[in-house]
Amino acid sequence: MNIFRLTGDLSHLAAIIILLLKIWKSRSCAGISGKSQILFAIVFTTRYLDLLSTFISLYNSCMKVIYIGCAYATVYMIYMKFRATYDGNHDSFRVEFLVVPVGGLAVLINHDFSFMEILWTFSIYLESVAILPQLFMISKTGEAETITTHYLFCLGLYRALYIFNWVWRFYFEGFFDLIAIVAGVVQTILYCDFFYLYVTKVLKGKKLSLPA
Amino acid sequence: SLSINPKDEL
Repeated sequence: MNIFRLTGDLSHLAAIIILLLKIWKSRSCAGISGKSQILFAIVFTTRYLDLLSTFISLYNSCMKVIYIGCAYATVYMIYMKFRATYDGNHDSFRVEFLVVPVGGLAVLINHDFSFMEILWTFSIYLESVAILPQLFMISKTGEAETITTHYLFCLGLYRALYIFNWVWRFYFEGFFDLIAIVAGVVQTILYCDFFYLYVTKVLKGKKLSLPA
Repeated sequence: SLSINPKDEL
């Protein structure tokens, strides 16, 4: 555990809680892609199956349980509790175009051809693109609530911090996981355009809206 | 193997 890893995890946790609080306080999930949230629930479920087989640390187990619990709570709020506020018409990204290729890639390129390892690889690949329905929705409507942009910023920051964590681990532990690193870099690149808008608009007190 | 086993990262 290093400082980048810890702050990365906390940033991830902050993102998840910001989103839950936004929906809960406003009693609305307007502007939130339910499809991205379903993908994240799938990501956590397929990655954290090792909760049942391997104990790593109390920290590790607690965070996994919290991430999974929050992911399903978010999906429940969007599709059940506050379903009436869900903007399904604008959430039109075709997720099969992500899930099918990612599934194929996980079977082809993995560290070990075993059930758990392929599911883990699938979750790593899927996480790297799971935000696309959300970004697609924002580009379609041309705007995002400020609280939604804070959520996206924390989520992107988590990924950027993980890259620093891998640099640290490579230098000080001689460790690297190519699958996690490549997927993590792809995921971070997807946020670059958003980071630019966040810094130039949202941090200056303006609402995030895209030019028509 | 180069992978994290056990997977300590989240």
